[in-house]
Amino acid sequence: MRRQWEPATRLGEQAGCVVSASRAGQPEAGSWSCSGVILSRSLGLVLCHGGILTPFLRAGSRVLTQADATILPGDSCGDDLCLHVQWGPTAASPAGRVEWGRLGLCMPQC
Amino acid sequence: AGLEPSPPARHRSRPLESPHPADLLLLLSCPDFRAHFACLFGSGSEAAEQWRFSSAAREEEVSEDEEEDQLRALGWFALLRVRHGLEEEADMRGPAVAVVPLGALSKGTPLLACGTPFGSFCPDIFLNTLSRGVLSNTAGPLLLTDARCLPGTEGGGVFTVRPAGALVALVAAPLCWKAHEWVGLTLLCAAAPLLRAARDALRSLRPSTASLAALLPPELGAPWALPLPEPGLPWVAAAVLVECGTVWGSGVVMAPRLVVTCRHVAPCKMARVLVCPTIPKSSKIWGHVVFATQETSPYDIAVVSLEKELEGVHVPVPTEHFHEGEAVSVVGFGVFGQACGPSVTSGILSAVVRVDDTPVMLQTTCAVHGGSSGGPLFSTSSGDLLGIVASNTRDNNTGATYPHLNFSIPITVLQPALQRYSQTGDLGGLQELDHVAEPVRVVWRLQRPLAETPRSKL
Repeated sequence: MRRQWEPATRLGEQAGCVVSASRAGQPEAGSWSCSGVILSRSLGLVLCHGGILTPFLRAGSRVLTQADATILPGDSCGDDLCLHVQWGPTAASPAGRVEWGRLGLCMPQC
Repeated sequence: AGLEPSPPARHRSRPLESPHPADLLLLLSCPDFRAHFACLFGSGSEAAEQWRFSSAAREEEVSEDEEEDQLRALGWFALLRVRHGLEEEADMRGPAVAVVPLGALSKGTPLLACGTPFGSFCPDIFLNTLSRGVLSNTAGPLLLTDARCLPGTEGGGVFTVRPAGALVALVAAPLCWKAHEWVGLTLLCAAAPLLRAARDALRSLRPSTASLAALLPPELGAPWALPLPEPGLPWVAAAVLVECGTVWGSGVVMAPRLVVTCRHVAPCKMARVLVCPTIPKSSKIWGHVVFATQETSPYDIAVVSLEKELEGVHVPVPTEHFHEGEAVSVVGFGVFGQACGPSVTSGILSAVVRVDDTPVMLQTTCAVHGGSSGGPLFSTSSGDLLGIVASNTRDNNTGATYPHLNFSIPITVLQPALQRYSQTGDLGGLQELDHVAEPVRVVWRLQRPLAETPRSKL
């Protein structure tokens, strides 16, 4: 049974990534992030959720619910939008572990 | 079978790549997804107020503006292009993703969700976390899976197992809440229409991006791509929607003119019942309740005789044995009712409760929601019918409902009586369900078995 899932697991992990959006030069303004899919590594094409870009829309989030809005060009977001994509391989580094508290996550004993 | 050799060390022992800068090419949404979303979740109506898709827990403070923004952006996705230099080209090599065409997968198809819980919070730990499930329901490009996803996995890919790793959809909302209850399903947007929209937009927006349109991943079934996945599971069609007055629920076809459901769906003997099959182009059929257990019976069962035969429905084979831990599927009209076809949820047979070595209750880990009562519980591998779903679990102290702990009536309890009724019209076997032994009643009341009464020493 495990072998049946292995090829899909491998391909899924190869395609998976995390995308973050922040304001250039304003890290204190916070960042937004979500998961994404690498459509083509050679072209560097990535598809991710649009929700993380809502704070950057020049016309505000209402533009998303306009009846005729199905596509918005890249310049719909402000010039200060700063996007980053991160993908595997990963390491369970101690540095990563100590950052858990930032989000308020902890590991309560069950 | 023996122990398998240890798998080779995974790449998590190597350090995580630094984040790469990227540019936004476009934001895109699928109009069909938005239309089906509005229809299913009833935006603007009373039903919409019952639904929430917030990633935050209900106790958490989320401003109305924030929640409204989340809802507006729910069906929107972003196409990005990573900036990378020549020195990074080797790292960027790898197969392009293949995409499953819309409508090519049937309910119950195994899926693999791959996302990063909590986004960029701690990718060293959470990057590309996997979750297994099945395609639970579809409404155009709006798909639902019971693969459990967490906040931050929005935008994560959902892939097929066979063919391996073909992209089915992206996570639109990992958590759904209805009337403050976690539904246990993840809302997805099919990838194929999104990529078609991206292709069209890239061609029309700017000449510089037009060449990218032809390089977006192909859909499966195209001459150069992988073959389409296998056809669906026939037993899903054995589930029917049962309407009795203002009450509705699920049912299972046991013979072309015989449907079994729950007493609390069709409680009154001789009551008129409308049965809606799920196979395409089949019409609704009227029937009437020929038998319903008494309120005092622990077995919550009603039997419906139809005025006409259901055509083209796969009549399931009842099992004779139960295997705890085996993969099972529940098919039912929970959550969405008549708004779309039945949902399939997957899990395992978590317990078989026996009285005197006879199975009297089944428990599963499948997600079961209100409206699934009367629906079938199947063995995923054989397709054999294991039982009839009777309820999920509610904690009366906290009011919390647990969809992943549910109770079914073993089909072995019903099968001899149903067979007798089918062959002779004799209800005697079914009437015996009103007179079951006290230990069985104790089980269904979720009580401890009574201790043996101490004998008097006098």
